[in-house]
Amino acid sequence: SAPSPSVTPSPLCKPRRLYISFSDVGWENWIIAPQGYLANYCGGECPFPLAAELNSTNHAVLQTMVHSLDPRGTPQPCCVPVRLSPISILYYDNSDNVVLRHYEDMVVDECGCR
Amino acid sequence: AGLSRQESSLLQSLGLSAKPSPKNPAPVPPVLRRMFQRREALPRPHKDRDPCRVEELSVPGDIVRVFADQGRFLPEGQPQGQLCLRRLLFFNLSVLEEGERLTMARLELQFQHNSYPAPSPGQVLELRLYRVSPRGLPQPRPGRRPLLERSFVRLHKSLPLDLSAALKTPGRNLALLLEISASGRTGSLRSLCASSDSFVATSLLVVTLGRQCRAGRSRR
Repeated sequence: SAPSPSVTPSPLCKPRRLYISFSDVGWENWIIAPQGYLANYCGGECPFPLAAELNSTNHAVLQTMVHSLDPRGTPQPCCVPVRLSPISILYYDNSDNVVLRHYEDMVVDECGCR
Repeated sequence: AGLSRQESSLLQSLGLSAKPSPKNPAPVPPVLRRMFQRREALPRPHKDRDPCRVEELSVPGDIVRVFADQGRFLPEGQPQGQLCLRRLLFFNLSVLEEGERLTMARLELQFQHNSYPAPSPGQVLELRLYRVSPRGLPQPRPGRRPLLERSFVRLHKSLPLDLSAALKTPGRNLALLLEISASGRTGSLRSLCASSDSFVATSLLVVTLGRQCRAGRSRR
């Protein structure tokens, strides 16, 4: 679920809240813990000129400049995850064993223009 | 159907061949619950944590499983000493994926009482563990040395036995013959042998390095 923001969100590229509830996707009978987690996602614009806090590469700076000159021909850079965190999940596997497994890149911590 | 396709591809990316549907789910082993709660308490983002290492057990790995024993008690034979427990331990390890590398295997024996009375002088408890064929007779091949041999003066409620070195390639089904006997004169250890319910449960904790970590490592 991604709550609708009560205040107008910043238009710039940044992490947005996204909570994944395992019961919503029907996995609650085999996932022991957690019941859900904050995965987030990236959203927002990468406008010209890109400020440092947008985690931009040099190429992204170039691309925004070209986009500002030729918006139809060249799109803006994309707002994507640039730093992610892992989570651990405790669950029952297909043979009813209890498993604690570490999954990488499951939480968006930071976004950037690329 | 579209949703189930999406779901199965997501499950595959999580290393699951199909959506589990536990029939008689076992209680969560305390060791796993403690590990999970400890990780949940870590501040985010997990900056300096190695995702491919189980800190709590100090071994490489990203998957920790606890397998329940599906074996059975065997009639006592008396090859030597005073055999008071003979059990075939059987673990179905078929869920281990191809390419998973085992980095730790710990057998845990649980007994009824917190501690068994100290034996009389000169008496010890002997434990032998043999690897046997999952499909053959539950007895070691003649002349085969035990996988593990221990003797104890005192026995406690929980007895962990490290089999990591012995079980490098566990196979899909693992069968072990466990024998516990009292050596020397009969004595107070008899209490362990007298009641068959002294032996409560066995489980096998296995730590492996999954594809996600092994691929990452080769890249690095």
